[in-house]
Amino acid sequence: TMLVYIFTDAKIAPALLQKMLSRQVDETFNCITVDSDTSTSDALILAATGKSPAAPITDMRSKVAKDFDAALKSVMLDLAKQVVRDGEGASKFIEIRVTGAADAQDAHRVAMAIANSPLVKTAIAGEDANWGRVVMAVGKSGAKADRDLLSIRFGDILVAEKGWRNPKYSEAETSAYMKNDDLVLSVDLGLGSASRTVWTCDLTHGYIDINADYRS
Amino acid sequence: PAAAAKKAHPVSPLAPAAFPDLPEIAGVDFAAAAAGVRYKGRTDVMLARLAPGTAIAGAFTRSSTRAACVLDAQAKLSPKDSTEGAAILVNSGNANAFTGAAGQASVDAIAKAVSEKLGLPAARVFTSSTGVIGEPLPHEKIVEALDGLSTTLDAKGITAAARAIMTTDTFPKGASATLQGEGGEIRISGIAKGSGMIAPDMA
Repeated sequence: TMLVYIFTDAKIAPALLQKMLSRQVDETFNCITVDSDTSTSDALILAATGKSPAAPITDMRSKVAKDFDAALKSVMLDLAKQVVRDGEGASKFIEIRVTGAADAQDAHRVAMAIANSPLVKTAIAGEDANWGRVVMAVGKSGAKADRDLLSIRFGDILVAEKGWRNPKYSEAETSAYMKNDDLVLSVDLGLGSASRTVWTCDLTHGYIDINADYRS
Repeated sequence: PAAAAKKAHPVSPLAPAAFPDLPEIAGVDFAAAAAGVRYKGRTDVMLARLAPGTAIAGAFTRSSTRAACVLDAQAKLSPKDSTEGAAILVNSGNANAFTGAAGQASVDAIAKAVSEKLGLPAARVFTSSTGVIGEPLPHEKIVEALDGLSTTLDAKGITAAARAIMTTDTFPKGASATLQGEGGEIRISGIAKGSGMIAPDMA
């Protein structure tokens, strides 16, 4: 379960506060996954006490409203990433960047299909840049995709493109990259201009240890 | 269920070096206690008291089997200004989910007790529960802990609050931001818990 409580001393009406929160949820907490399971108890409460000496925020288009919105998003994203960093048994933090999707919905769909794939996540636990499993995740996502337009990178290393393994990529260099704690996996679909970034962790033996034990 | 907590897991290798020094937010006080909801000797309840006039917004799981406390909190959100105080009460150890009518009864009992203890409407008490699913919440333990919680509320208590909401988490989570408003500083401080059963679908 994910629970989040955010407090601010801003003076702001509930309707405006709700509007900002609702807008930021999709690009923060809805962009993380540890194990693809959605809890029955996830909740986020944002409370604004109005005790700041600053003037009330009343206009979404004002500079202070935009600054507040950005600050709120930074707090939400920081907390969201910390939840992934505490993913049960996690040893790697993975940022998945999808670009070139036909539309925003497809970009999200592909990103989450990769982020939720047990085979991608176990490969990363084993420090294996297994781009074939990424191809699989893209294909099963239901999003529009074309094998021959797809490119896949681990960090800055292009490992696959145009329907093939990139013949120039170095296995040794890629293996060295995969030893990092923080990894970036980029997929360009080559179809449009929509993009999405999501965050996940690897899937290790530790996850099973924790969850097999939890109710015993 | 086990009679006592299992040995804690080591801290995640991906954890930040330390819990951040979160700025105090005027108008919020925190307290935490070990109520023995599931395990003895573990801090498992947190109370946050919010000043009169506090605006509340929320986002909740879209899960169609969401727990009573989630449905209750959703129903209590209002787009209208309020001059009343508010409170957040969270327990870890038992999710109070899939417990039938007993689930809402527990939420109501906790909200009523908090409202009486802090002198604010039950409609402004937001509760959350996290832990095992399908076991009735022993809410009387939480209600009993309110005496201690209500007398130890402290503006500096956010770190203890972040710890009290943990379940299989290996570290408490906090983040903050400060910005310049018109005529003064605006502060934001947040805490979170989460480590497993994580694929939020919030709205």
